[in-house]
Amino acid sequence: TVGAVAVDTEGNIACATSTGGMLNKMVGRVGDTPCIGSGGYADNNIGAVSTTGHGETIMKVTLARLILFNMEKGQSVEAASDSGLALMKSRVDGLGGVITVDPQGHWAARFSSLQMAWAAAQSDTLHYGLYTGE
Amino acid sequence: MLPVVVVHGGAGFVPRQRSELSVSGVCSAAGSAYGILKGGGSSMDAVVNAVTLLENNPAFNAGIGSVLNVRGDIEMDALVMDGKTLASGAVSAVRNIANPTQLARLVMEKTSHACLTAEGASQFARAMGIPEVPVESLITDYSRMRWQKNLAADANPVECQMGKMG
Repeated sequence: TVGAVAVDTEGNIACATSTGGMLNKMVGRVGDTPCIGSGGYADNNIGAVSTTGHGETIMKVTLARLILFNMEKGQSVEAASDSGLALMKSRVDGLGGVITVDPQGHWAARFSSLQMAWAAAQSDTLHYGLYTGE
Repeated sequence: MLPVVVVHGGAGFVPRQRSELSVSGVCSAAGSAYGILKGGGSSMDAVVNAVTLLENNPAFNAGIGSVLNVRGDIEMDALVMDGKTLASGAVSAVRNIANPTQLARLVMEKTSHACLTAEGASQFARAMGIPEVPVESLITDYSRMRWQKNLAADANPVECQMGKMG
């Protein structure tokens, strides 16, 4: 799965997510990616999220919208992302990762899996990582 | 407003020999999308640009290099959403399209629907003038190797997907 979230110079927010799915999936299986609120969500008033990971568990907690709900309650992009991933782990034993932005341009790349390739560009600076803590 | 773009290349396992390809791929996609934002482009243009580049990069399992289903075939899904209007578009189980994200954007912009699937999505793509590509052009040696390895380990399609991340 691959994805992107962005805030432009006018403060508008968008997300996109794309996937081939899950290795050796059953024919006809559709995961979280095309499901609004699960594979991604964007709202100029709150922020945007693109998700990756175990699709069935992401759908059970509607992970993207859950993280934005956490942000609506006042959590930072980082805390909201971690809270969403923690709930997915505790309630449905799911692992995955998310990228999150808010309208102010704060961003986070968080994951509960062993690794997630990510990169962020802001203020002419490129940040990137693959393992936890990078 | 300081523009920002963040991209990911998936939470699945990346073997060490492919880690550099993954990191360079996400950096390249983020850099390209950031250039669009700096030039005054929209956030939607930026995310579609970034994901299109990742779909075209065989290091990732979307677009070219998609993981294969139990039959060794490709079925891809994609979603876009515009935070200004809450407009969204999605496609699922598409096979002959190089860039499902661009097709999802057309679903958002040209239809009143949220998601088109399988043959319906293909018909819509043809109506929009999106060129079809052979499925074989989206299958890499690496994805075929993983499919065969997984088939050998688990013949049961339900069991073999347990614990795997898309």
